[in-house]
Amino acid sequence: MDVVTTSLEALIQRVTNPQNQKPDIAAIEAFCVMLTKESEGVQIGTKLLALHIQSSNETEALQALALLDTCMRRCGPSFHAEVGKFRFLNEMIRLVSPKYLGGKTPAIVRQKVLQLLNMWTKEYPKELKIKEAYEMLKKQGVI
Amino acid sequence: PVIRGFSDDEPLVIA
Repeated sequence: MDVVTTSLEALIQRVTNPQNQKPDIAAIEAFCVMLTKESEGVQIGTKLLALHIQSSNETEALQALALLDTCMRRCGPSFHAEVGKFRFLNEMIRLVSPKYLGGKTPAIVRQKVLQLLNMWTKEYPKELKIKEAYEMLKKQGVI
Repeated sequence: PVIRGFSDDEPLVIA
């Protein structure tokens, strides 16, 4: 495994550790920096985020969603573009959909996912697939 | 004729 993947994995594990009493600011910062600096950082980072937001541990999932939120604010258009693909959005959809993981996802995690998607439809209007995914969720009665 | 470009994405999952 390459050093970028190993480093990002170690950092996300620190950020999402269910034992954290408070946010690990240094690890959050390092994750954001590495994601933007490394050539494959955005692709590797989004895969790791998708995995960790689906954690069966509620604390881990919520910390991963908070990290996702931070990365959207800080990591720039190439990160927005990767999150704005169905490849990533589908993982958020699976979390809230009763057809997939929605039945066992804690309500607080589902609410956070929908809140992020709603916010992103307004803040990143160029990412048309985010709006398409959100409209689909409304039409399907998930929202 | 339809020219299909390379798509770097998946189809949307319907909830």
